[in-house]
Amino acid sequence: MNAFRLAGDMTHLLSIILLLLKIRATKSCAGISLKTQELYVIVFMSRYLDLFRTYYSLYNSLMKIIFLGTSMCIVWYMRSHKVVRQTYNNDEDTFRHFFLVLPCFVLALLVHRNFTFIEILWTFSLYLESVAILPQLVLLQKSSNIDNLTGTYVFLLGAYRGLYLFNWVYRFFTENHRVRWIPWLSGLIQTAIYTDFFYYYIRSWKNREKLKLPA
Amino acid sequence: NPTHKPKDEL
Repeated sequence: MNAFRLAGDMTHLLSIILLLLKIRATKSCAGISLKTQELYVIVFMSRYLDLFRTYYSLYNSLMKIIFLGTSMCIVWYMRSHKVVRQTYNNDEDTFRHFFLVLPCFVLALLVHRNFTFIEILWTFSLYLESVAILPQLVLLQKSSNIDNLTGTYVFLLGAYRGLYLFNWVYRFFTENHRVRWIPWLSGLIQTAIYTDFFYYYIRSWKNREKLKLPA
Repeated sequence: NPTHKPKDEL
């Protein structure tokens, strides 16, 4: 495993830890999109189906279990925890899952490598992950008061796939040369969606101002 | 001939 991949995974892990920390410490999920969190549960469930079928490494299995467990835990907090759920921005989190899930599934049926159950779901998970942040970004645009933890959570979540892009370039040149269009293009689109957010996040950090996204 | 890489990423 190269440094970019490890850094990407750690950034991803850190973003989740940060979100759980925010929820547990402040008993609040204000500014967090339940739609995005539910999409992540779908992403991980469809991608990690191979968890009990193919063994890669202890690291790999552990991370999959952590991502599955924490994503479901976050959704549970937001939907069912008696204090946390009351802080959820129900009225502003208006993006429909359906408009992302359906097109991604149809695209996975059309564009894939092998027409097998596992492969279609794996492809679907990559397409869906690339756009899963959209409800969260829409919610942030509507929020007048984005707290630091939420801003940093989204930043780390975006940075993770960006680091994977470097990992893919590195692997392309150091391991056998094979083009992997589906993950590469999905990852590129995923990172590109964050571009605007990155710009405003870094600017607010440099100027020590509160993060605010233009509507 | 390049082989298909296993899905060892997350």
